[in-house]
Amino acid sequence: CRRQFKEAFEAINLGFQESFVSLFGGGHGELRLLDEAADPDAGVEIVAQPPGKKLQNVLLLSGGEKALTALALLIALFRYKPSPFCILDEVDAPLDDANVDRFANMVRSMSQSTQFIVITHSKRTMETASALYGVTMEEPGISKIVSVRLN
Amino acid sequence: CRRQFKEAFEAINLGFQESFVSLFGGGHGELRLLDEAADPDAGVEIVAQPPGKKLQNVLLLSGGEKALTALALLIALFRYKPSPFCILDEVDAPLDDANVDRFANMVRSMSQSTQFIVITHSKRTMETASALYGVTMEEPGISKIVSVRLN
Amino acid sequence: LKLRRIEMIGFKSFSDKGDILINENGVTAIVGPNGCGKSNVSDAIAWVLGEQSAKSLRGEKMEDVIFNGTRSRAPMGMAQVTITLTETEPEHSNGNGNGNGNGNGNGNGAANGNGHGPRDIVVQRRLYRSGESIYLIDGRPCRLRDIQEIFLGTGLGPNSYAIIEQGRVGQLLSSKPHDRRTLIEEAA
Amino acid sequence: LKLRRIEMIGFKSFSDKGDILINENGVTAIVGPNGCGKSNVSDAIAWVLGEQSAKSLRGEKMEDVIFNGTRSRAPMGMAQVTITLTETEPEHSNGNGNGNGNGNGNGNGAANGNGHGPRDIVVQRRLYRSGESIYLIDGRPCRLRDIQEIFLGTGLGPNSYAIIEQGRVGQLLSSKPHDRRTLIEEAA
Ligand SMILES: Nc1ncnc2c1ncn2[C@@H]1O[C@H](COP(=O)(O)OP(=O)(O)OP(=O)(O)O)[C@@H](O)[C@H]1O
Ligand SMILES: Nc1ncnc2c1ncn2[C@@H]1O[C@H](COP(=O)(O)OP(=O)(O)OP(=O)(O)O)[C@@H](O)[C@H]1O
Ligand SMILES: [Mg+2]
Ligand SMILES: [Mg+2]
Repeated sequence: CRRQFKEAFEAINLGFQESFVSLFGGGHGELRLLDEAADPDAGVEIVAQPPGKKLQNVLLLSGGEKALTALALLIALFRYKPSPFCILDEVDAPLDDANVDRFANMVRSMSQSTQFIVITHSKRTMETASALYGVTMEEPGISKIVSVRLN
Repeated sequence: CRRQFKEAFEAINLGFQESFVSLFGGGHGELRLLDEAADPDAGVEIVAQPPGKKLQNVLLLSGGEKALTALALLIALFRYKPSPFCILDEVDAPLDDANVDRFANMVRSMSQSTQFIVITHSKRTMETASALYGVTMEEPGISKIVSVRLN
Repeated sequence: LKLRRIEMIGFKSFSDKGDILINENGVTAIVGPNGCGKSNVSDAIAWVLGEQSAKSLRGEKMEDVIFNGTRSRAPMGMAQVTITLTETEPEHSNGNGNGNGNGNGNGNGAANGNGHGPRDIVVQRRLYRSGESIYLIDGRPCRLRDIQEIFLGTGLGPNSYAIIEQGRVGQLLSSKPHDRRTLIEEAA
Repeated sequence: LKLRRIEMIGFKSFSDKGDILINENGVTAIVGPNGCGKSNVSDAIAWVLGEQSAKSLRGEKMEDVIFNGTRSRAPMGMAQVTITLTETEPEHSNGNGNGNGNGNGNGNGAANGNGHGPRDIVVQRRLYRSGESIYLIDGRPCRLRDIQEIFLGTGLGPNSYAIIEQGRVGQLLSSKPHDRRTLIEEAA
């Protein structure tokens, strides 16, 4: 079990480094095992370094940088163990336009192996979707699904 | 002190009912004292009824409805006791376009008595501001303030 | 496994049936004004996968997922969510998902799991105001464990990292170092 | 009281001086890409008003508010935030904000509070890497209590409902019934 964890950790760490760079357009992200020698069940630390900034604690990141770092980790987990589908509920809300574009492109490229269901208010994210559903409440309090576009 | 609380509660409750209707474009919001007879220091319950929906617990509201209800309460507190200034950091992120418009108009009308500093990514909110500052990081990691428009 | 369809009736604000078809690949976007029912769709999927906590479905008690009525409609007595999945490569056979009890589901099930091409799996969950709750696979009542078995090994479940609720994307980071380890262990 | 100006130097990502003029009335919008320093401005205001908790300034220790350096700039030894306020109607006179100690602030102060028209009040806070922290009013060192006194009765303070941090607008609602009562009591 420890060996399996180690192997998963190495692979996910590599995936995180890659997805961090493509979501931030640069910089460096890394997972580190705390105190590995002392404690075989050591916790994991996340190191994030947006482009041009110093290495720092994830606590000091901005709202948008935190969301983007979390998404990079999620993508790395999916790369290692693709789950049948993934639901993202307004994860693009804290992102600026440039980061929304990078996020939307990343999700589209991942959608070859994992189906994504993305709830969003952002027009940029909608544009990259292959199917679009609207939810309306023409009758107050009653949700209705309307298919807007289905490729 | 109890009398003062009661007087504040009545006034803020009235303010909340008004600001709820103008932010949601209808519906009904109300503050209620829990168990007033039993406990003189009773807690306060918030009742929110978006237009056309049944009265319900604030827990069941959607993300955007919660944000809007919280803003209505904030406005009611300001109406009762105008604070010199107010800082809102991306409170419009969960709102759809129609609600952003109502929020931005409300903040503008309140800005006669309270100065508002609004941090936002939304173009609609920017348009209603009388002064606009950009923060950039031309040199990585170093923030710089740029005055974009000052009326 | 691929998700093909989500059907909701009597679940939260879906008093009328809600029906969403999902493409085999690609991104499906769900859009709409505040409060129209988008996050309720995500709650529906977490619920049919076996979610046991009313609080993480934004309610106080599990009954809160059943349509509660509006000014012009009476509350309903039952909530039901159905998801249809296709098993693309013929993994291990699921057996025939033997149920217990005599549920009268839609019964047609799918091609059996011995590899004759893709087969559909229909997973359902029902909750009555009486508190009775039923899980069904291919129309036959089953235990929650049977549903969990379908998704075993895929990392999918009501609380898996594959469902990111509104406003909670930062939580993947902010948990304690040991929680982050569990995240990796979950994927291992 | 009206806010006229916010100046930051050595505070978080403001290694160069940041300077924002605020109109007497109206809305001032602050915009910019992710991570550029917008929320740091809001932190600067909460800090100069007397915030004592490093955690609510998103740091681990108070020293985290001092500019920490970049690849091409060395860390700084001090963080300073200055806000300039105008007292519009001649309220009670603040007295002359007698300080203690011998700080060498900018000293020009403002017209005294006896009603001869609007007067400026300059509130400053400094923190050195050594841990030494100074508060100043009109250039003269003072205690935190003196700063709190300026805002007494206005409802303004580092943790007042007048400063809504990023992602925390829902907190006004979600607190327990007794917390909501405190909110009303704060305003009373
Ligand atoms: N059991 C129930 N019966 C009827 N309506 C319900 C029930 N549970 C929740 N709702 C309604 O669902 C609405 C919330 O829907 P939801 O959270 O999906 O909105 P949303 O589309 O995600 O909005 P936002 O964009 O603001 O996040 C609430 O207004 C609530 O009235
Ligand atoms: N002491 C410090 N020294 C140098 N830089 C710091 C310090 N503290 C925080 N920062 C930097 O400030 C940045 C965060 O700024 P801030 O949170 O204000 O961004 P923001 O403009 O609000 O972004 P968003 O739109 O994503 O919310 C971080 O990237 C961090 O590196
Ligand atoms: Mg939602
Ligand atoms: Mg921010």
